[in-house]
Amino acid sequence: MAVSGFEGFEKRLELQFSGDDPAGLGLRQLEFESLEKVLHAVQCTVVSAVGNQYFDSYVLSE
Amino acid sequence: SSLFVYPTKIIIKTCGTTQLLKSIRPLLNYACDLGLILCGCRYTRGSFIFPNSQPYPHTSFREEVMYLEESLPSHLCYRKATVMPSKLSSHSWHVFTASDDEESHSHMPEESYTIEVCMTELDHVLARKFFRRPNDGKSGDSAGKEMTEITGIGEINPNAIICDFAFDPCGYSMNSLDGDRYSTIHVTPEDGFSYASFECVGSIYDHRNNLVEVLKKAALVFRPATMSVSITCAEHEVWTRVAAALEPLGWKCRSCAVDEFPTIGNVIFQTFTTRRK
Repeated sequence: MAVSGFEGFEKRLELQFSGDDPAGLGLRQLEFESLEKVLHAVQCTVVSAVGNQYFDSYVLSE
Repeated sequence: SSLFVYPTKIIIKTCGTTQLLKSIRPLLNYACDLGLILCGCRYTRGSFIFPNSQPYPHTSFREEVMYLEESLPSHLCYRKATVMPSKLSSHSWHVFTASDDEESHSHMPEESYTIEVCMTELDHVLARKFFRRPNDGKSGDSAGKEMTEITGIGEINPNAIICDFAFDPCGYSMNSLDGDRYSTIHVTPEDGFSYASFECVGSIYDHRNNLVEVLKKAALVFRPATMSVSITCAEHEVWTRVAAALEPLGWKCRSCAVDEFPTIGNVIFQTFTTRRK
């Protein structure tokens, strides 16, 4: 095994929320700028994105 | 690394030396502004290859749990942290959950499951496909699309919309969307610390062979010497299909651990190695 290298093993966090949202968009209403701020705290950035009617997906750096 | 945003759920999965848990507080603040209240939290990871390189709060599972405990609101009072062991000292599964409700399945449909696969010691020839040619002049998106095609990743679920990216000089990430279901693959192909992960969600009511076929296809893209499979599900039965899928292909189940968590149900953690090991 190498002495040092890139850590492949991921950390995974899932947060589940509840609340009344007549439009049903909930967290998907978050501005991209807000997501970028969250990712800045994690130390990564968005490199690619796609969404459908159910959810949004982002590929991140690192 | 990947981020998935649903109306009432967010999933972030990051590798390297990222400080994932630092996303909790800003996310809770933004969600609060939208009138959303946190009702469940799940944090999982395998064993780091280079644990000494991890920054706070990822310096140890104990530190991570302490950070989680301090970051989460007190109404998430049903909490559990466990390290699920395996016969391979390099593969343990770390799980922390917190919930506002003790009842199982209240936040997760009873029929749904999540599979997280961690693969190490990838086949050398297959891993080479995740290196870019020097000065290929391509964007990360374009090079990613090529990798998706030549590796067979695009065939894992031909119905899915794929968002892929190839890093320079090597490495690959992919998210796929199929209706309300995601799957994701991340690859670090360098010799000595090669790694790939595959994660997807499904339903126990899917056609019986769905899980088997998807797992087989994902494993054969990388042919790892060692892999761990973690399944989060309200019921136990799904895990029996995993060994049935992988053993005929040459991987042998070396260990299996099961634990129960508030709200999310069971986590079943299995490890496999090639028979030659």
